Amino acid sequence: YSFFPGKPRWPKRKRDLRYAFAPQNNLTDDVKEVFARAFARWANVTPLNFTRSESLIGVDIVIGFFVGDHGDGEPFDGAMGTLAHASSPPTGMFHLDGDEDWLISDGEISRRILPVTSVVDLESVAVHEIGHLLGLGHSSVEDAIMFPAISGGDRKVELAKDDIEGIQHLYGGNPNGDGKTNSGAESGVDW
Amino acid sequence: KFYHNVSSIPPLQFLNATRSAWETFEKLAGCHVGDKADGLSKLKQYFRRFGYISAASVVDNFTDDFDDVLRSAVNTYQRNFNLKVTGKLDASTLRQIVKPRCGNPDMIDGTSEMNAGKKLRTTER
Repeated sequence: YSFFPGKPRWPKRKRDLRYAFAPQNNLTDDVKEVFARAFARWANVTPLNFTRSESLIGVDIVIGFFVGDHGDGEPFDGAMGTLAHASSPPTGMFHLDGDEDWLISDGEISRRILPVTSVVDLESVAVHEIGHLLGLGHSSVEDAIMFPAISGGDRKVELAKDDIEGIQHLYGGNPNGDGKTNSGAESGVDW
Repeated sequence: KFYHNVSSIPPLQFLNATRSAWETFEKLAGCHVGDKADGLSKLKQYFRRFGYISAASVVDNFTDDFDDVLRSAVNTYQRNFNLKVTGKLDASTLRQIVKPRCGNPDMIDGTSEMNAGKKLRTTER
């Protein structure tokens, strides 16, 4: 696992983080539910809690879908290519490429390889980018959520040991007992 | 667009992703230092975007020459992605390059904490 330079993290007084969606995206509840599941995976292994807010006022994290040049100096590049990016703590900026075809998968499936390579599994990207929002950099461990690339159609949403060790290096474990790390075999792989 | 299950995904031609922006890199297969090939300048932009070529070390417009700066970027990228470190654009390296990915860089200010940045601890046996 790796961190941003200087190892930024959310300050101790910030364990209950609030997030909201850019209103102009008019996202449906089932799309917002995907992000709630993604946040819960990190909450499960840390002392952090995440709460959705309907208003942008006073939130810690703002999530939005944008197309092309969207004013942050990191333009998106159309379908595939770069999928999303997120800032290090405590900025809380999470942008996804509005040119992608996003797949909303059944939450029960944790790993899947699809022959359809031109859609992107939304939850897989959300779990990865939330890792950045919390302070993790990229990992060379191919099974890790923080590995930088994912093939179209693939789904990888369970935190690997590498991800959990990295995030707990920053925040410690979940005081109510850590989530278990399942290898693909245990959690079941839907090919 | 959001698709709610695999069966609702239309045939490829109706999807946005006709071709990824980076699939043009596949024609650079086999290139190595000393070569000149159309498209190497775009690959250098790719490597700069993800931190493998620091903004300070290049002039504004990249050339299509496979120079030492590009070889160094390819070497580091191959280490970070657990690929055989050849410094060349071999098939497995290009396959990894064209995959969709996170827009955050792998290297910041020329340093990486992925494989390439780890001091490999070897123990004398």
